[in-house]
Amino acid sequence: EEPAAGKDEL
Amino acid sequence: MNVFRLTGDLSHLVAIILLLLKIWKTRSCAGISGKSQVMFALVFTTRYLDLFTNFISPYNSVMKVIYLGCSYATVYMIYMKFKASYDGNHDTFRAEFLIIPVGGLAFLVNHEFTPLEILWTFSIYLESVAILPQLFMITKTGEAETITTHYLFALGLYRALYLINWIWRYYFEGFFDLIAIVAGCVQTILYCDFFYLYITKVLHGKKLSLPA
Repeated sequence: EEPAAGKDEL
Repeated sequence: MNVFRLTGDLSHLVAIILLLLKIWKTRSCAGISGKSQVMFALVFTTRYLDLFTNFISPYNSVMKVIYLGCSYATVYMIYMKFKASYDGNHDTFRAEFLIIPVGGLAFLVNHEFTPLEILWTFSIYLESVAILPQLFMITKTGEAETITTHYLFALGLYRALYLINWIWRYYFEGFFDLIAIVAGCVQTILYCDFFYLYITKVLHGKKLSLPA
């Protein structure tokens, strides 16, 4: 599923 | 991805590589807080547990691997390879006074009460205070090598750029993560007096020395 928005950041 | 987040990541990468090179080239970790580096390794470990389960992009995965590898290599060099040059007498900040409250807070204030989310939250809170032993050590020794100040500047700049990235994402994507933003503000504020010293001294060719 689409990762929770904040988790696309390092 | 926006330019602020990209330059933020690159600034972070520069900082990590700079520190690794400094220790490797000078074969010494004098003036470096091992405690801060252990906490950074802990930050990356607890934040990137989804490295293998949650693929986002090649860039994201490659950077995570680099951060993890470099932070563990740095800890290894400080506590094993160049242990003789580790200045334990000045690296006396009580790390447990940071890790325990941060661990408790991660349990209390998070987005979702699941192991992965709590560990992610722990890593966000820990990262915001992980530099304290390093800054404390500089006040104890009263000075810092110039290369170390460049490392700290790049490290402080990375989260400041992330703050701009979050403003950007709020306006253009309607996205914001309050936990990351608040912790990012705390983290950047902790660097303010260092930024002042760096800009007024190091950038004018002076050595960074604090009034002892």
